Parts: sequence; structure tokens; C-alpha cells
Amino acid sequence: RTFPQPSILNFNDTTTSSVVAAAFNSSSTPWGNFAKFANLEKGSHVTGICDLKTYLNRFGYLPAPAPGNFSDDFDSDLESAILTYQKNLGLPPTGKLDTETIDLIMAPRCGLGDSHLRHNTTTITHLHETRR
Amino acid sequence: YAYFNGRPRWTHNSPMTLTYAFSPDHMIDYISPEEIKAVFSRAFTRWSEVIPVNFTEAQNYRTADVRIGFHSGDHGDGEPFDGELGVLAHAFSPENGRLHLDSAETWAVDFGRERSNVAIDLESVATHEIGHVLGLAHSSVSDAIMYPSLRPRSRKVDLRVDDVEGIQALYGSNPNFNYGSLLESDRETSNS
Repeated sequence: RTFPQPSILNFNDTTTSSVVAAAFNSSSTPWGNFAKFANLEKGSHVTGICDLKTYLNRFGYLPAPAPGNFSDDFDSDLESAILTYQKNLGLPPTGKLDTETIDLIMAPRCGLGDSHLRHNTTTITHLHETRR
Repeated sequence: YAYFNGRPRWTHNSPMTLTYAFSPDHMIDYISPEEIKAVFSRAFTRWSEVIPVNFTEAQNYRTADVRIGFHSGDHGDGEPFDGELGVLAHAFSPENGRLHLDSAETWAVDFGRERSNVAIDLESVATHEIGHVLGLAHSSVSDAIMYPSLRPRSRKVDLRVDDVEGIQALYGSNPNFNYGSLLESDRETSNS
């Protein structure tokens, strides 16, 4: 296994965004090429954005396409999915693929989906209120 | 915090003791078994400190409640891993007990020793996945252990108020648990 030259990275800093960016900008990682979608918004048509839709489908934010595959259109469904993603994970809810959102999407994560966050919002609120 | 649908939890008799074991066939060889066991022991302890559940390592992998292994690609559970970065690990809700880590990651127990810029802290991921094994789903609180993302070369192993409240609502509180052990800043955030 090979990695980028260590001399360009600060290995002692565990949170430096440059380290994160250097790691994620590699197209060899599963979501590394999502960086090119930064700052896109509804109405865009970009080759490969269907992969981002597949990501959002996998983690519970976008229903499966029926029939066929996802399109490369930044449509209303994608905007809605991004908005839910942002709300669920504590990002500013813009519905756009701003830098902060793309950065989090590209970050490594647990394989379990997040759909329960959306579905159980009322329950979560109730439990917190009860305990207080 | 959030739960899986149906709010499943382990239902062993009280006081509850769950056994865990490591796969004899699916491990990594660049971190010693002793170090991996120490990492998981600490991760299990963090959860057992807040709920009345004990964890004991068992030798028999097949019969253990929690079964831990490092797997790659399609490993037969319908949730194939995707190589370096991307998905790091997954675990199943109670009372399934499977906890799988992607063997393609560069796992680290000491960032001073593992210099890769894509190194992933094993203890952070282990603590998160044990939360799933116990019944917690993902949290929206970015500081919580149960938040779904973890950056390379970052470490997050301490339970936060969100994690503690979630797991204690499922299992009750460990009688020896002391809220003072949580980070002061975390308690202030929660209170506000």
C-alpha cells in the first residue's frame, strides 16, 4: 500500500483540514471524486452526480430510482435529500452542495444508514423532554 | 440519540453479562492481538461504566454474544465493504451481535506509530460500533460517539451526554455511574 509523500502533510495535527482534504481528494477512495460537486445547486446537470444520489440512497436519504438508474440531474429530490442530510447531521440547511456539506459527505463513516434520524425525530424530542 | 426501529435491546437476565470474541480467521496482522483486545476492552468498559451491563471476553467465537472481525469486500452479510476510507465498519442491532471492521482501512492504535494520513483510530470506531451492538442508532450530535462520521487521524472515544442518556434510557443507569465523569463542557452544552 502506498500513500502520499509524508513531507506535505502535518501528521502531528489530528484535525487539520489540509490533512483531511489531502486524504479525501484522492479519487481512489470511494467518495473522493465527490469534491467536484462542490457548490452545485438545483438545476445543475453534472456527469457522475448519480453516484452521489446512490450514496444518499444507501444512507437513507433518497428513495431508490424506479425504474432504472439515478440521473445526473440536480433535481428536487436531490435537493430535498441534501436538506435532510444537513438537518440530520447538524449542518446549515441550505439544500446546496456547499463545501461543508461535501466535506462531510466525503468523510469516512459507519456503514449503517441514518434513516432513523428522520423517521424518529418526534420520538427523540419526546424522550429528551421526558427526561428533563 | 436515536434507536433502531422497534427499539431492540439485549434481554439477558440481570445483572446482564454479554460475552464477546474475536474471529479466529478474520483479523489484521499489523496490530498485535493483545493491542486489539486492549482497545476493545477499553471500549466495552466505557459503555459498562454507564449501564448495568458487563462484558467478558470469551474464547468461543461462534457462541459469543458479540462477534468481532475484520472483513473485506463482500463478506457475506449483504453489506460489502468498499476498500480504503468510505465505510469503515458496521454492526448489527440487538441481539444479533455481529461487529465488522473493514480490513482495508489503515487501523491505528497509536498515531505516533502509525503515520499514514488515512489512519483510522480503532478505539473510536470500536466504541461507536459497540453502541450499535447495544441498540443505539446514529445521533445528530456531532460530538457524540454515535455521530456517523469520523475523520482520519482523529480520535473520539469519550461518551457524551447524548450517548449516555440514550443508552441509559435502554438499560438503566449503572449504580456506580457518576455524571461528574462526563466532560464539564459537555454537561454545560446539554443543560443549555
